[in-house]
This record gives sequence, C-alpha cells and structure tokens, in this order.
Amino acid sequence: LAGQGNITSFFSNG
Amino acid sequence: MLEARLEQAELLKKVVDAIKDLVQDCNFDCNDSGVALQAMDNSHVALVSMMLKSEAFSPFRCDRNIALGINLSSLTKVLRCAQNNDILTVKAEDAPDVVNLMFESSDSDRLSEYDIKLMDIDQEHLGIPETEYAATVTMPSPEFQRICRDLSALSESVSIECTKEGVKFACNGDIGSGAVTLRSHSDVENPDQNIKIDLTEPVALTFSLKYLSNFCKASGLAKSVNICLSNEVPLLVEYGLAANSYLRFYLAPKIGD
Repeated sequence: LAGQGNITSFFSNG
Repeated sequence: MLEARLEQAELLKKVVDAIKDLVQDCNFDCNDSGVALQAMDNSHVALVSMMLKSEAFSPFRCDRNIALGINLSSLTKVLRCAQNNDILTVKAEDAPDVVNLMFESSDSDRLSEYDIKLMDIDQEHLGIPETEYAATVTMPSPEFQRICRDLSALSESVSIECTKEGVKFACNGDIGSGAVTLRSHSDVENPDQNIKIDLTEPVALTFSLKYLSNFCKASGLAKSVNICLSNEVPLLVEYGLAANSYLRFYLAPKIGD
C-alpha cells in the first residue's frame, strides 16, 4: 500500500 | 425495541453483498431515523457509510438507540436463506444479545426465523465533513463497473481527471496504458444511460482500482452512480437507494503521483 493515503487522516474522529 | 420490515429482502441482501468483502464486523446503529452503518476496511483506506432511512421500512419502530454488532459473514449466511422477494422483518430488544430476522414468502405460507448472535464492536466513528465537491460525475453504474474492471487488467491504479471536456479514467501498467473518456450525454428515451458532469474546477486524482472494483459490487443496487471528487480529499462513490437512503464509499487518494 505504498503511496496510499489513509482515510483517517482526512476525516476527524467524531 | 427495534422492529423494521422491508418489503423485499433483496435490498439488505444486496447491501451486505456489496460491503462484506470490504468490512467484516459492523455496528448497525438503529434509532428512530433508521438504520446506519459506518465502517472502515482493515487498512483504513476506504470507508463505507450506509443509511437506510426509516421511510425505507414499513413499518419501522425503534424506541431508543440500539447498536447491533454483526459479523457480516454470519449475516450473509442467514440472508442466503431468504428469497429476494421475501418480506424481511428485523427485530431486536433494547439491550439485545441476538438480532432476529424473519423471512415471509409473499406468495406462500412459508415463514422462516433466524437469530444471529451479536458482538460487542468497539468501532471508531469518523466525522465526515460536508463537502462541496469540485466535480460530480453521474453515470450508469454498470459503465463505471466495466471501466474499473477493464483498467484493472492493466494497472493497479487509475487516474480520474475531470475537466470541462469530460471525465477521463486512465491507467499505466507493465503491458501498456489505457484510457476511457466520457463526455456529458443525455438520452431522453433511456435516462439510465445519462452521463452528467457537474464541474466547478478541474480535478485530477489517482485511486486504487482494487478498492474501486470492490465498490462496484454495489452496482446492482442502483442504475446510476455518483462519483464525487475534489483535489486532495477522499473520493465519494455513492449509490442512491429508495426513500433517500444510500450506500456510500469513501476512498483515500493515492499520494505522491
């Protein structure tokens, strides 16, 4: 998964 | 307690089929507005968000918030026992150990009942911000599925580029490269074939085809799909369901290309 963004870095914990 | 009746078991069968390879254990969060589900895949690359509004059921009753923690592989086993046209009733107590699924044949006197043991699932809940996407492409869901499948044969990733000329899906792999470009298209006689591109600014992003192909397992749920893009935010792939309900998939973009 090199170069793959992580969804948690875009959406906040809520 | 929860009591929710669906006219056709097919809806839940298809929803679970569409997400079970992406997420395994999920909370179905039930309250008076309906049944919601949010879950990330193990790698935290994709997020599934489902909403079945209370209006999608008839009747629908849920007195207080109930989280039904269900293993989707177990749910699949039980849903396989339902015919597509069966009436499906989901029942649970207020602090349940099990969820009860009842299938009634619409044209015979068969009545089947199953209980699934519930799990305690400690799930991280993410806040998804309201986003005005730079580009929204509405296209036939089978067409999107075909493009993802075709390009998967050449590459692991696809770049999606939206400009005022249209939307271009392009990939580069070991054996060569490929691209499919779609322009806005309006078919009065066959509106399911329409392609609509709403664009406020050009966008270009790269995504994993493995995940997109996984999302396309929802193609049987809706004739068209919305693909929403903004630079540097997750892609939204949305399948609209009856009664303002939806199945949405979010996918983090690839970085550094």
